[in-house]
Amino acid sequence: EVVSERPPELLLVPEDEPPELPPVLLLPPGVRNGYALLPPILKVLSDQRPHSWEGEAPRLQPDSRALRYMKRLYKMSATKEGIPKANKNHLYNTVWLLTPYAECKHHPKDQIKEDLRSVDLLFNLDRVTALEHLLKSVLLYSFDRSVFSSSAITCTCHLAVKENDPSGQVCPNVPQSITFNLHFELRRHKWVEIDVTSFLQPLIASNKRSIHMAVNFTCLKDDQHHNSKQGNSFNTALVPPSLLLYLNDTSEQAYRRWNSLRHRRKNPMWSRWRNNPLADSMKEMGTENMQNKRASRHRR
Amino acid sequence: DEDVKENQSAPTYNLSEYFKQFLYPQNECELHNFRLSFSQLKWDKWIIAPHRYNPQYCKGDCPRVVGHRYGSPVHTMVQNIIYEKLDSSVPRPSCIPAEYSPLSVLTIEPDGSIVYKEYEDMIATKCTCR
Repeated sequence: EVVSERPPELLLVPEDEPPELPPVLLLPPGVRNGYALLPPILKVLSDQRPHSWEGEAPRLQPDSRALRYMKRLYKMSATKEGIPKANKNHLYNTVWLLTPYAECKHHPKDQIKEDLRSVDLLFNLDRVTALEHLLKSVLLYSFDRSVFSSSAITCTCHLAVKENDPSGQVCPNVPQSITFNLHFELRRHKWVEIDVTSFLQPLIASNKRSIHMAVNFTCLKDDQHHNSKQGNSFNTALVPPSLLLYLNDTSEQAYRRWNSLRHRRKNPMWSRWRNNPLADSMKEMGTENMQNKRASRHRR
Repeated sequence: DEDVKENQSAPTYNLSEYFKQFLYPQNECELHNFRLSFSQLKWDKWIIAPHRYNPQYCKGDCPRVVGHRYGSPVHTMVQNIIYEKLDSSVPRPSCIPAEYSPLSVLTIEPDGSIVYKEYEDMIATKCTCR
């Protein structure tokens, strides 16, 4: 029974809507649109026919390296029981790893075929909702250990973000672009993250649904010449990057991490713990616990 | 018992019955484990982590005099009195979760993208009567 000032409205579901919507009367007014936003796990929980997911179109399988990266992120962010870790540097409660849905490779005439130096990537942001606010965005490159034996590498990256605005604006904004060099030892690293937050923030804030990036990423081992064959096979092995979006979801279903962090900060016990996280405060807290237990038992 | 049988007329107090009400109640409202794996639900195709999920649940009787032990508001006691003395169609207070903890889930979307999300209130951690 819906208790609200306005009389409940009947939600008429047009015939061509997907059948998995719950019966019309179950949705209170104003929620119907929100239904499409429900995170996937809640869609399934709220679906009247739990097995309807099996009949769904086959899912595209993500790149195994991307999957491995996200599993590692999961381990860093949650305990074995799956409970989010309370880490004050970890302010996001949602991370999307998007793979480009379109790639346009450019082959400059004087370059050898199959060279990934210049590629246009298109990322689809349809799944990101307006309640998911961007905190940080990263282009994620993975290096295959078998090809990139341990050595020092210098990469040059030219990145341009273009507005993919179908509205046919007469004077589209000038694309933002940047060129920079990376120098690192591959021995320890397998991933390279390129922070593109400042590029994407205005686009995502203005609810752009598609991100168009032109990336020119070339790498050379320090002991190789520019045009040597080996240098080019080096670049050939580069896989186009994924796009990582760290977001703070403010919807009802999402964990309000910011609130819990603020709550902890107010709790003096927590501050004492934080300042002196060594054993004595543990012991102190332990003794306090014992005293508390004894007192309550005594009261009971 | 023998005393009771022999002289029905005189009221007697049975100590064992009396003390029984102070024993720790066996099926009182409390938190119960319920471990499940998403492969049981055939969801492991798209839920990558966690492998196991223990949402826990509350079950049991609410004691007649619901005191502060369950953090129950005074209304709970009033509802008990209504049930006992005025209208037994009004249900007794129920044993329900009072606090939850969040859960992190890693899923694969139909378009191949991967999402890590933390959901609120996915694991019951404390029970109450109300």
